[in-house]
Amino acid sequence: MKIWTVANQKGGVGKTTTTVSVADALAGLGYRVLLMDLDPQASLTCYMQLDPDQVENTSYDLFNKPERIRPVDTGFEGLHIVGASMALANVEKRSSSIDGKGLVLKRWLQQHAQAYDYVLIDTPPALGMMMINALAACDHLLVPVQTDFLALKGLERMMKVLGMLAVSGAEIPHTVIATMFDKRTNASRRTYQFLKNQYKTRIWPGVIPVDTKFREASRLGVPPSFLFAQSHGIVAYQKLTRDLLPDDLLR
Amino acid sequence: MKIWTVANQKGGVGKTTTTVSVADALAGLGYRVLLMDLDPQASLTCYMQLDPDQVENTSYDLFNKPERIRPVDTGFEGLHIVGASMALANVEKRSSSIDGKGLVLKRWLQQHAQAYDYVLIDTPPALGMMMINALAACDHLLVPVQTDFLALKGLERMMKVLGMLAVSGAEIPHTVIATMFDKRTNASRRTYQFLKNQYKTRIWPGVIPVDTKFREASRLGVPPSFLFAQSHGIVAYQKLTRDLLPDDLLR
Ligand SMILES: Nc1ncnc2c1ncn2[C@@H]1O[C@H](COP(=O)(O)OP(=O)(O)OP(=O)(O)O)[C@@H](O)[C@H]1O
Ligand SMILES: Nc1ncnc2c1ncn2[C@@H]1O[C@H](COP(=O)(O)OP(=O)(O)OP(=O)(O)O)[C@@H](O)[C@H]1O
Ligand SMILES: [Mg+2]
Ligand SMILES: [Mg+2]
Repeated sequence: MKIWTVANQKGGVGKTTTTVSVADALAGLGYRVLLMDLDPQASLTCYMQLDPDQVENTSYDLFNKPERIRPVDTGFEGLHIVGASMALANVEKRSSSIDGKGLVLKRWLQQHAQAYDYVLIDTPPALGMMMINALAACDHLLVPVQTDFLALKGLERMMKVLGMLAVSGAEIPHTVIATMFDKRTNASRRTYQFLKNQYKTRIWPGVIPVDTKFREASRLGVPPSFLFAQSHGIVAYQKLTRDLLPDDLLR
Repeated sequence: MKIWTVANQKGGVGKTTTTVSVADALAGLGYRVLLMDLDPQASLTCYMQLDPDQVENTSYDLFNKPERIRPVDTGFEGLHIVGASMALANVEKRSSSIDGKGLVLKRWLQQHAQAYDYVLIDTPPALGMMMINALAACDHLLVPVQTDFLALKGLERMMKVLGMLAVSGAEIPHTVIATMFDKRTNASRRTYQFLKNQYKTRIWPGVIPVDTKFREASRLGVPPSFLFAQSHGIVAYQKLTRDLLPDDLLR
């Protein structure tokens, strides 16, 4: 079992889209994948047509009764999910003392998710209890970043957090992924160039282009490759996924 | 002085872009505008070429020494800013007791911002102390929402929060604004139709189209109308701003 977390404190950079697209590509290669939604916004849960107000046995129970959590079959080959419920937002507020609560997810996955080849964890756009759990649990971190100026500062902060964790002995291997790349605009091209200079081997050498099919797929509630397998954004995520697999040696 | 807050718990829906664009349009009409950055990500601060790690007298001081806060001239006619510093993220963590801290911003603006015609407040993508302050202080709330499926659930939650506030006597007049509308895709058109049916008079009857110039403007650190006045996204925000002004009677 390998655990991949998708995180970036900046909002709207494509975390949920990356989680679904990489999981979709892994399932397409025959792997059994567990999706884990740790975002109180529950985008991933909604994407998979579950209702966060109704769904039972969610990631909220990690902090309550972990033994109650049951993955749900999404109906798509090789993809199961543990959804998020709205109640997750309360965990953040109550958790003034983080001691020992940072490893709840890691422990649950080690005990209950061994049947899966990959676990993909979606996180909220904030550095809080969910993010800490997701960083502590993962083998590899994927950091999507939009190729635009406003997203650069957020990435800097994310990297500072990783630097602090590394100093305390928790080095997390990670890959920065340039998303929503729009080859028509200067902003995208220049920002991507800056990212490549700055992050060198830690950034995936490709880009995920702007592709309107992602919105379409999320509206219809299907993994992107099911309806739009040839679309350039979806093909790019499949290439990313192949590049991340161990035999290609992580960048 | 009128205070307009821009908020939505969902990330990446265009809050910062809406704040800058509406402020830009108001300054273009000759009004004196104060931008207020309450987001620890400090996108608005970075957009205006201030460094959140260096900037002094920021919105962080609201919870510390409010009398220290000084608006900074952005260098653009009619636009001043109170920036955000990274330290703002600490306020959220420390503030387990919200009592009385929800009105800090409202009080500061009443005492120190009377020289401005409009105050535009940018908020983080989360329901926390900053959002509560921004909702408590405002005369009108602008809620940008991307015309895509994943953003609908986030909007529902935002509306539930407003409903709860209204029940407790704090009715907040608000306008939902459809952003990043892409007329080429089904997802955008259908989502927009759904929003119009659902929110009727509370949604602005126009749309803000997808426009690559916004990224360009944020990279160059200039208000959108300075370089791209004719661009269709920027013209749409100017139309929105005129529709929001009192003589047009708010929807
Ligand atoms: N490559 C792409 N091209 C075009 N649209 C995209 C692309 N990737 C994501 N999107 C769209 O951008 C929006 C934001 O993406 P997404 O919700 O995945 O971001 P996020 O980082 O998870 O946001 P949040 O911070 O709210 O969790 C969605 O509407 C999604 O469909
Ligand atoms: N109408 C539009 N057309 C194209 N791009 C847009 C439009 N509005 C905003 N953007 C771009 O989308 C990205 C997200 O916008 P923005 O940062 O304003 O969202 P936000 O809601 O403030 O995000 P956060 O939740 O992180 O604060 C930015 O790169 C911005 O330039
Ligand atoms: Mg998300
Ligand atoms: Mg913002």
